[in-house]
Amino acid sequence: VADAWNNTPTKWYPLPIGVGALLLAAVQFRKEQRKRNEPEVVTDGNGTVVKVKHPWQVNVLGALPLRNLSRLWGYLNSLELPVWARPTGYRLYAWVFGCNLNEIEPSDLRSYKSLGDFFYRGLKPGARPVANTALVSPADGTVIHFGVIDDHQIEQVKGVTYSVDALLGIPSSNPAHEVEFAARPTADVDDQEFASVNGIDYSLGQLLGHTALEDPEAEAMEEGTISRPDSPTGIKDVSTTPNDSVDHLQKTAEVAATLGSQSTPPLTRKATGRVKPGNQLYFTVIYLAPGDYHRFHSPTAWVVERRRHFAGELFSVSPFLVKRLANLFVLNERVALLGRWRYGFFGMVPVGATNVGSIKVNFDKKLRTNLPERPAPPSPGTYSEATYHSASALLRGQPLVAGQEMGGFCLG
Amino acid sequence: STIVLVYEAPPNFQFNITPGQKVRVGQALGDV
Repeated sequence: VADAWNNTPTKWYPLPIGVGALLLAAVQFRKEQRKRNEPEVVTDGNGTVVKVKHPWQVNVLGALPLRNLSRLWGYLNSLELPVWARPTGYRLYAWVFGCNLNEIEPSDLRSYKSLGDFFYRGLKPGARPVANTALVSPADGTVIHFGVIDDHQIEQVKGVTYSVDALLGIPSSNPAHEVEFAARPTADVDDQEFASVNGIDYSLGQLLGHTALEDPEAEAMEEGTISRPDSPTGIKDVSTTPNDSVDHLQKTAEVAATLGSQSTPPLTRKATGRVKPGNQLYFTVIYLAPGDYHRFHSPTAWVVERRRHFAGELFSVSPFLVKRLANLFVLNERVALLGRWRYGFFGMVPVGATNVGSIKVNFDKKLRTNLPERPAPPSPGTYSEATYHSASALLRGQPLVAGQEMGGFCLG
Repeated sequence: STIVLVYEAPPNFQFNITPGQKVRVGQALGDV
């Protein structure tokens, strides 16, 4: 190699013009194609063209093939391990990440075929007693932040906020995107007051979907009597729970009793999810570390009426990055489960990450996350929606009791 | 992975947690 490096003569000669022209054409074609696939400009409700602005960190991290890495990570961790290597391998993993092997079910480590299988491990019955309070933790993890939502903004970390509307799905000029659950203060707010999401300003009218409210066709679409062909988010009922199972009926009765006379009726387009007079919106953010039990449970007795799947990026959500990357939870792939509890609106949003990009919901078998197709850039209002109305004729949604397993995060 | 809860509650809702606290499934987060 040294000899070749030192003694091979270098001969320079010009490329044929045709090759250069082809190269330039290919570069230009690729640039144009990328422009077409990434709609960097969107229009607000007034027809004004505005540009989507991302923090520079997003552009740098977004250039990395995080989704492909996530899927590769999932594939590698789904490979079946030899039986003899399983106990040692899983004990090593448990030691590194601090897993408690005494509480897992099944307890025989040889029964977990792969690391992905072990990662999604269950717990012995009774390992997690459910407290008798209004709200309990849905997962094992660390409380990153909690508090009252002020002016539609959730504080990600001190001084860095993101919009609750963007987290749960905000309306765009398309009526199908309107948000009836994103609760907002009852006090009248000047329509000129704006919420900014990823650099795009929206009027309060757009946020509330006032235009959509006055559209009889949109009303009919909400009722399921018609569908709008240009809607990017076809709303379908995907309830899969058998309505006549004893377990389901028991849970329905239990949730109905908990909601009681104070329950909020199923939220419709007209309800627009307004907070009841005197009530406030609260939030809680829980981070699950790699060694934590990665299934999530119902934090209270509530009815899930619909889900919104936001196919976004898959950045890491470690506290390190959370402190440095604004709007992280709004950019990442997530599933917003929206419904109601005894005090009104209730929403639960599992947010994916690079190593755990797949989100499972037990009562929604049609939900598919972390798909190989690269999704559109994380623009506001891009999501697919489904309802669970037929899961319970009484409650018009999927009833869940406190502590009931709902789903979980899988590797890759 | 992260879970964000967003919910409506009366103003007397009290959190039983502190930032950075480790929690487990079923542990009390808050009460009215």
